[in-house]
Amino acid sequence: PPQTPIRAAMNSIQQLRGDLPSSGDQPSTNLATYFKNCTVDPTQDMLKRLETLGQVFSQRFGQAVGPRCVVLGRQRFTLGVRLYYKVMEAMLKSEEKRLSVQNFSKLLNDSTFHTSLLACALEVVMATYGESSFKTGGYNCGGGSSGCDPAETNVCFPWILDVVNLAAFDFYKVIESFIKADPTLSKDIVKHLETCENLIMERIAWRTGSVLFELLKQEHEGGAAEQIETPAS
Amino acid sequence: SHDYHFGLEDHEGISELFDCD
Repeated sequence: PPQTPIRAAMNSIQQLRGDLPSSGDQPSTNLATYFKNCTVDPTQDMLKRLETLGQVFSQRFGQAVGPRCVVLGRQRFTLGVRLYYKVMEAMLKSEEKRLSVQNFSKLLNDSTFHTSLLACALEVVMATYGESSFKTGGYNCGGGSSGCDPAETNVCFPWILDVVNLAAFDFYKVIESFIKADPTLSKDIVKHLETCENLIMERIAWRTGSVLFELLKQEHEGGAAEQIETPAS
Repeated sequence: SHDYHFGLEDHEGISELFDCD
């Protein structure tokens, strides 16, 4: 049958759901081994974080899309968590190969890392369902017969950053590694993440209060203390 | 299969980006 925007969206959703094991609500054995190899086991903090953010996400999704959609928000979150675990495992495998270490205690106990990774996974899920597609980005379905209408509301990026209380600059850090770690992401989703990346780089990271200003200041102060090379004669 | 431009060097992984190396 000919490819229509709706069919394309349905295929993307099917692919996303198919790629994520239904048993993936818990960390896989491999991932659990990475956690156990840490100096400080991050498991309990991670589960607690997921519990809290799951409640916040479902509530905010319901507020944005419609009161009957809290359940839908919970379903999106569950898919997001599966993707979060899948990508985290791929990232750690690649880091193990690159650095020849198995103890990622510092990274895995970094709350910002987890929140960024989860936010990216949720953004991918919502974009797949057409709920976070930019107006120029093609299809924008997602409502269907559920009585929820995300097209009428604004769950577009950077909505997710506000929900999980994450700085755009920290979200930016995870995008490239996320795309590298999941080669099954569709072309449309990669394009969507690239648009998010550009929005951060061009606008959001420069808003008042951004951590970027403090980092630039530190970089400048550090740089000024360095020895300046004398010009060649 | 997509046009994303990967800008990170091989020595830059997620650990470095979160200052955890």
